[in-house]
Amino acid sequence: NANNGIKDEL
Amino acid sequence: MNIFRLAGDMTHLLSIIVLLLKIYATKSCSGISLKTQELYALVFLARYLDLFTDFISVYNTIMKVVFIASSLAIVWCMRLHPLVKRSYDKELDTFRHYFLIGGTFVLALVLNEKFTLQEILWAFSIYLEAVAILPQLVLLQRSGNVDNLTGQYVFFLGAYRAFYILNWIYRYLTEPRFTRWIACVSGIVQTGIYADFFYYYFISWKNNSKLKLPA
Repeated sequence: NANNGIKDEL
Repeated sequence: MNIFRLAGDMTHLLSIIVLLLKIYATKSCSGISLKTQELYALVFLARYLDLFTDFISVYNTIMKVVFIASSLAIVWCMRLHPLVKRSYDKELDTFRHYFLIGGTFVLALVLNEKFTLQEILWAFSIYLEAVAILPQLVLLQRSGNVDNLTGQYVFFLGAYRAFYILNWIYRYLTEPRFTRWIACVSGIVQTGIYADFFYYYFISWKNNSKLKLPA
């Protein structure tokens, strides 16, 4: 999910 | 991926296509701020550093490459293309955008998710994108009349971040621990900066008149 710092958005 | 984010990305892509179309079709970049284009190139370069380290999806990778390549191509075109660069409104495009770069970088040093180079540059790219349109809006106010394609370019650019706000609301409601405060607050500020442009754009559309921004 988006909390582990992975930026899955552009 | 949700419909709001897809709509946002497609609107963003559309804004770039409209700008490329304007420059290619008219062989002119009058009314376009080179400083804003340089800021966008910086935004994408600072944000997509993870292009080669974190693979998210084919879509994500392709869009990052497209955004970086198109923003650099536009800057190259406005600076070096023999025909296009002559139509650049150098004397109107005088916003001191170095202050925007410095200010947003300092803010990113203070406000970030983690004090690492990649996170600081990511936060910098988020803050810089929020203010990157300012030189363009100032130039439009100075140049008085706005040609249709330039007006549409700015409109789509503003609309894309508005879709992203809907995306963040949707993700906040549907994903248990989704928080992206930096992007969300900055995105709201960014969309707010377009508010007056949207207003005049709507008026000109309603009256079917030429878009004019008050000086």
